[in-house]
Amino acid sequence: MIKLLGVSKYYQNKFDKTYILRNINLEIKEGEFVSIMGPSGAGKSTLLYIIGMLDSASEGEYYFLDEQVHKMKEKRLTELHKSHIGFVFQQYHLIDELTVYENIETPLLYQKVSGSERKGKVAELLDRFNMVAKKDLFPNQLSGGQQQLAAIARAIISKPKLILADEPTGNLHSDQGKEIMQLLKKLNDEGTTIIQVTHSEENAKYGNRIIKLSDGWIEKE
Amino acid sequence: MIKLLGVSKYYQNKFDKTYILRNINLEIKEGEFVSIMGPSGAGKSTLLYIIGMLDSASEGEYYFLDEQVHKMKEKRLTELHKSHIGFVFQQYHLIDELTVYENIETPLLYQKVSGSERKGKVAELLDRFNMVAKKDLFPNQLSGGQQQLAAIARAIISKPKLILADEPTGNLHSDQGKEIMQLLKKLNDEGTTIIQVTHSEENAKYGNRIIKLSDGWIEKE
Ligand SMILES: Nc1ncnc2c1ncn2[C@@H]1O[C@H](COP(=O)(O)OP(=O)(O)OP(=O)(O)O)[C@@H](O)[C@H]1O
Ligand SMILES: Nc1ncnc2c1ncn2[C@@H]1O[C@H](COP(=O)(O)OP(=O)(O)OP(=O)(O)O)[C@@H](O)[C@H]1O
Ligand SMILES: [Mg+2]
Ligand SMILES: [Mg+2]
Repeated sequence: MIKLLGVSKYYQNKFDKTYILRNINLEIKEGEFVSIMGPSGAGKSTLLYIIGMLDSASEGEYYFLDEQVHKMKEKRLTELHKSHIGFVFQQYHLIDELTVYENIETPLLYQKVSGSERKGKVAELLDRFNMVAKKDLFPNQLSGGQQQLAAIARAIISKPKLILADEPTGNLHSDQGKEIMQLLKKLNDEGTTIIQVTHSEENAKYGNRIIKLSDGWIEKE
Repeated sequence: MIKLLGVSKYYQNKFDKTYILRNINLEIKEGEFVSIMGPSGAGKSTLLYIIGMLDSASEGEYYFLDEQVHKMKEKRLTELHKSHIGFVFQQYHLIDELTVYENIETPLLYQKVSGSERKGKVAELLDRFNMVAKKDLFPNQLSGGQQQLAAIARAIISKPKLILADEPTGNLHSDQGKEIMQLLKKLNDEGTTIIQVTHSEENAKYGNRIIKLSDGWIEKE
């Protein structure tokens, strides 16, 4: 499903390049559940952003379902991202001007889903995450963990083929964290490809493969 | 050092009050290292904000070093907060327009610390947290864990009497998380009062007392 060949990412400042990712070669098949681990600053979020088409590599090739992502125009990238990918951001990035309900509903607006069907799906997730009482509040009125749950709900509601989750349980109590991991495992059993960045050995066990990133390099698996 | 008597916090919406904290009675002595635990939405961050004078209670009394906080004017609250308290926010709240160096240096600007002394203290923390290469970058150019480390550095640099840390290791690798907890323990051994909100049983062990918050109530200790 995903093929990265010789992918590098750097930032150019006045005098030199700061390499964040170096010569990444990575293949992930449909249906895998992969955990990316490594120290702070290793490049995990950067790698997830590139896979999720929210950023582009500085060098190398990226094939998504055999299409050449590194050659795509902005419009096609956005289309592909919206139709195939659900992303849980490390900093959530909920939209401040929309209510919790509207935030979670957003991905469904890009699909041809009827109003009543959207209502049912949002209601089901609000109920599952115990957030019904919060549906008309705005993100800044939620606790840290509630924002994380809303971000997760938004990422999974349209049943995307690929879920990218950047530290999805960092602000959750261990019981709630377990519930989220079990939910991801269930989606994976049903065919969803999942790539999570996690610092937790516990969370990594739900997947079937661990990729260790360090200083921009992938360590031998 | 801290005395909360009958403290409550609610938000008023059109028809009713949503109680976030209910009848909190809590005493914390100087030199304690307390961990506040509980599920998402329990009111932990809200309680920490009230203790840190960043928000006020709706009902009840708050005594800080025997002064009546609930009766203070804005100016006095800000003064007391800046001179006595270091706060690590759950969402970091670094200032986007300032570099990492400037963000960490900020608390020292409120003290009568010479320029060269400030430079030395910031340099020492940047080095300790392995962030020297990042000192001239802006917060949005840092990884999640690096932002958390910068937020921690800023909270401890002026050696405040009281450190309030809201989930200080949520985005850190376990080794880095341990380093931070050991650093807090060391500050506590040197006399700093520490109140942390944490979801981690592991982190709670560094303290000498656990307060369990649930639905706005403190459970019997
Ligand atoms: N615009 C930029 N300019 C310079 N360096 C940058 C920029 N953006 C990101 N970086 C650097 O990229 C590196 C990797 O960042 P990334 O967010 O991928 O780390 P990470 O592995 O996700 O870390 P964490 O576990 O802390 O979230 C960091 O060292 C960061 O400082
Ligand atoms: N302006 C507001 N209006 C209504 N409810 C609010 C507002 N601000 C906060 N709340 C509610 O206060 C409750 C407690 O929030 P708080 O941030 O203290 O929780 P928490 O215990 O820190 O949770 P977490 O572990 O997820 O960070 C939440 O249910 C939240 O929705
Ligand atoms: Mg990251
Ligand atoms: Mg909180």
